Amino acid sequence: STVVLVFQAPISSPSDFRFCIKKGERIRMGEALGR
Amino acid sequence: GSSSHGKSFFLPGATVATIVMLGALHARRLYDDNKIEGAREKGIEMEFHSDVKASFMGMLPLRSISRFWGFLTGVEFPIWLRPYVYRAWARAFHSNLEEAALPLEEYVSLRDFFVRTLKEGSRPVDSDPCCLVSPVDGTILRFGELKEAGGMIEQVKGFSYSVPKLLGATSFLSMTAEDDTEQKNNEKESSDMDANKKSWWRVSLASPKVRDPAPACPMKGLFYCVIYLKPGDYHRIHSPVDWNVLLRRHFSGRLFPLNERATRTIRNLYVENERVVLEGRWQEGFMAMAAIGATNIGSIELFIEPTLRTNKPQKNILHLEPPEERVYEPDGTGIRMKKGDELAAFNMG
Repeated sequence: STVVLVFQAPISSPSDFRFCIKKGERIRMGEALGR
Repeated sequence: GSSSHGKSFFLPGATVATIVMLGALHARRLYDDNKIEGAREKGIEMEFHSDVKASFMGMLPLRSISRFWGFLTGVEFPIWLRPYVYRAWARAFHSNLEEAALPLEEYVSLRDFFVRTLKEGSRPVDSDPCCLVSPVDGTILRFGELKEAGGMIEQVKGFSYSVPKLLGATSFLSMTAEDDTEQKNNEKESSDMDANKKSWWRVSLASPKVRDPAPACPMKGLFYCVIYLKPGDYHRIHSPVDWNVLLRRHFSGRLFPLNERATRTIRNLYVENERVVLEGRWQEGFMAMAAIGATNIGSIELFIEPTLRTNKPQKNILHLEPPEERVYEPDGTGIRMKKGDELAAFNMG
């Protein structure tokens, strides 16, 4: 099974959205995807 | 062995040939998988290659197989047998049994065990108010910003699928003029004024950047993240942010497997499979989450709508049917979910 998230987020500084994950990385529920 | 004397074991030549052939195929597959794993570790992207097996999968009654699997895994085990079965499952699929909320004897079937809850505190939710958290345990397959016209997500190198098709085309307002900022602003302005209509969450995918009409508000982009859950993973879905869920869409589709090999060989895997899409609004705008089923995990249970049934037997041509929708926002607010709240679960079969 797979989950796909699609969302709007700011792209202009200083509040631009950044992912804090890597491709292929294991992640657990509750850990940050991006800020 | 074409002849036998006394008690000697006899195998017809055709059987031997079949066993040897199956063994060779299995060895070849293990070799290929190792090669792919090695390439991935070196950072080499896998390319899309449709194969005979993928075409054959399309002919199989995967939904019926899935429901039969659900029936089998729903069979109740005697209490003494339960720990052995679940420990074997955990060993095979690398699950952590220490995290299970209940003693193993209390899960009546494999299906029940599969969708287990976790002990309090097993998954601390990042409390930073500016962060978006993972809704599931899994592996990050893809993530990024939707920049290209049409909103495409790469399934694998050389093949992409469309986000409007994945979520349902009515979510998005297609625009032809990519740089028509004024038109976008007007659309956003009018939609903000009329929150009771669906139009407010329409986002242009021809150029998926929306500037808020208020000058102080930043430019917004559309982002995506694809997370794959292995059979041994915790299979409940939680809320990634504080948001209002306004709409649910159920696409009754196929149930292809979703493993790494399938993503390389089956086209449009994610837009053809059975899925439930939730759409709503968070503090930064649009938010959607698609939970996509697979052969072994075919049904999706929504805790905010317990009456929803997925992976039902159907006679019609599935992928031609429009999705079934339910709007949760008659008063414009929808269902309020907090970050980390349980939203749904993937069930076996």
